[in-house]
Amino acid sequence: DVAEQLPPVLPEGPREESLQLVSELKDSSCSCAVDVSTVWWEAAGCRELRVVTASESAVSLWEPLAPDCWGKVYTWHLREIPVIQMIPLPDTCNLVCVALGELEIGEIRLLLYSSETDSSKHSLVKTGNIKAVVGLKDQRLVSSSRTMQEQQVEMVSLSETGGSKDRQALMPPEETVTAFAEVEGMREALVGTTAGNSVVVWNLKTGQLLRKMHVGYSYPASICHRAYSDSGLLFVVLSHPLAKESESCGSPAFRVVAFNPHTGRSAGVMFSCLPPGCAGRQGDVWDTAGAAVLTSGAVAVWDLLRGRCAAVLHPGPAGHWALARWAAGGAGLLAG
Amino acid sequence: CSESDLGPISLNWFEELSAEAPP
Repeated sequence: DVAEQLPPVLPEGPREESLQLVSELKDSSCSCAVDVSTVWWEAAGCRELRVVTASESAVSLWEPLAPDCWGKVYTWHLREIPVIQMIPLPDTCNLVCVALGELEIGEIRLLLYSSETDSSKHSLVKTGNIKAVVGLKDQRLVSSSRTMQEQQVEMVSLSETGGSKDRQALMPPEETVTAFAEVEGMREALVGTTAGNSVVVWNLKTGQLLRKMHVGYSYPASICHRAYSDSGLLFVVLSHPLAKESESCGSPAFRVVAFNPHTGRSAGVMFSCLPPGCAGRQGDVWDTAGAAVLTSGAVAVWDLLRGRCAAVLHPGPAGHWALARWAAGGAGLLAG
Repeated sequence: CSESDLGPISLNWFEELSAEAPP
């Protein structure tokens, strides 16, 4: 509901009341949360949005019991390698995807659970030195992995039972791919950012690398979050985790950059700044809303089309916010 | 963004680049 409730323009600056705490999930296991996500879940003919929380050694599925009240349905225990990230799979039902590893992702696993038989299983989708991964519509997962000699970029089609139906190799660029983003409205297009600050475009059906376009030197290590194709242009939402504050522009949290794939040229469209004096960001984008955790322990939310910080969620009595993710379909903002 | 910044725009860029790019 958060995205729906955001006022269109806030000329006077951020307004805290535009984020409202809807409900709290309290985990009695005392383990530190590393990520949070949502998943569509179908049981007994009823499809609902459930919350998934991850600690280093366990992933828990929560269901809504009553308004503002959530109960833990099931916990998968993953004791060998720590969980470091959850990978949302848009429009996928009854499948939880997690990345495990130490500093880098070493494994991607699918977690399944049946309430009818009270049975669960894991299935291994990918191993290697995985640099970037994204879940796409239609149960597809794209990842880039690297050995000393070469980079592999691969799309895996997942079956409903947690297996891998099909694998399609994508042509790797020379530079390491650091992030992927689906292109809204174009099922067969995928964009990625590289360690050399380029945006690359693939054809997922053929595996072709269609275009490499330079982002510019202004902000190093740009990360793509989302892309939209419109009127022959590709609009890419980038975040800039390493950008320093400047007097003229402040610190960029997100930028929307328009690329012309036909010519490879680009132009900045919108610039979303961190609130003055703030630093640090771990960002997530849904539709045209960006959210990021700041080093102060606050969560900031931006309207990316207007370049406005629309809301700030300050640290609460329980402590500083450490992670923020949009729920599937923009149903809310999850913060941990 | 103006066309002078970005160059000529093609609405069919995805199909055109797919036809030109190495398989």
